[in-house]
Amino acid sequence: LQPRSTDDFNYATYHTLSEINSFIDALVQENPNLVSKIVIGQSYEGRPLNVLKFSTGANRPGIWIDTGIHSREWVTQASGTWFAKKIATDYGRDAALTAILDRFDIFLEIVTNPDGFQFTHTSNRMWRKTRKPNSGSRCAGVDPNRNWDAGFGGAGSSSNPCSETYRGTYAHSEPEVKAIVDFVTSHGNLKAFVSIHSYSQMLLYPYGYTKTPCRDQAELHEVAQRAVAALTSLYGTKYAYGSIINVIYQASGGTIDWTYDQGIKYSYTFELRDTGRYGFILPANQIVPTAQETWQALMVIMDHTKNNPY
Amino acid sequence: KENFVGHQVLRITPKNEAEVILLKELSQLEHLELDFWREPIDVSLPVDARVPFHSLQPVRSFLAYNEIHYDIMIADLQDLLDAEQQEMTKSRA
Repeated sequence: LQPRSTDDFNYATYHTLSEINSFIDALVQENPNLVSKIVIGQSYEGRPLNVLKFSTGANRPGIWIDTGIHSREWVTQASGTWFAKKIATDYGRDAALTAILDRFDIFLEIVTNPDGFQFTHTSNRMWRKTRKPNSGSRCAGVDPNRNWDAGFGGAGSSSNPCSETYRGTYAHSEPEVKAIVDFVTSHGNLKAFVSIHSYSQMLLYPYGYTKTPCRDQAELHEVAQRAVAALTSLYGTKYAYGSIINVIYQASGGTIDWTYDQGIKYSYTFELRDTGRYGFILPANQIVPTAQETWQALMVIMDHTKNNPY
Repeated sequence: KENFVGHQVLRITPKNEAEVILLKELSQLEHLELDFWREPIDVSLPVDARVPFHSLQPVRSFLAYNEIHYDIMIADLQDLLDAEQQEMTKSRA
């Protein structure tokens, strides 16, 4: 049974790909003047790469949010679904969000890796990568967060197709990545880009492929500090923040390194809540608190983007 | 559907750089089929690894022999996944 409306949708449980796609269609149907669905491409297995566009006017700069590029991190897709409803509900009610949407479009890709996500529901709950076969190898898939043209092939990614951090044969080889690359390039006016992963409670900014600080490091750090403070204020969840290479490890070919190098200054990536007991297999009762606290941080980033045009 | 009965997720806490190097070596042993949820990078970061049932004994022995501390974060992964599935089914009902 599908929910009759997005009000009936249970945000406190995990959902299949078809349920999320039905949710997307319902949200568009219920909010025709605010929300539309755009399809930015197809996955390797031919699934549509759906993006929700929240827009209140033409020719606006954009803010991009994606969730679920690593398919097994179900709390990210679930949080993305909650964000979508939150944006639709709060526009016109919440002054801060309304002000953002009066100046910017928000693009939200809830299931960035649909083939992998479907595979986690049907065959292997632990699947993380894309699903494209690798020629000459028994192992399929590429880590889509090592497949971007930003230090591609460098340290912190693997050339072994059986590795969970396999980078692929060339940058943007994965249609799920290439679709975003093409979208970002053709849009040309994205001002913030947030890619959401789980787990380990971190808010990170570029770079991952080099120790050289990005030129906006001081500003990005200050925004991250405020975003984390806002996040923590809700449930006390502690986050680390800083550049990828300093806070976690060297990782080449990562998403936000590429977006930053494309000129999107406010490029961030989250690693969501970790209870310390379940890793990314977060119990469903943690979905809404995770989404709520993350939303606080997202609002700080989006608000800063609005107030600091460049 | 892939079954994860008996798989454990270990949280390993290296106390020095030498232990990090040992864990990196462990991660290269393909026959163990370890799935590193958090890779061995630095002493300041814990390492989480899913260990298939058939690799539990050798991995535990390796950790014990090298006196590397670990806790069992998830005792049986399939139990957790079954609970997750039940929750989804219950929600639909």
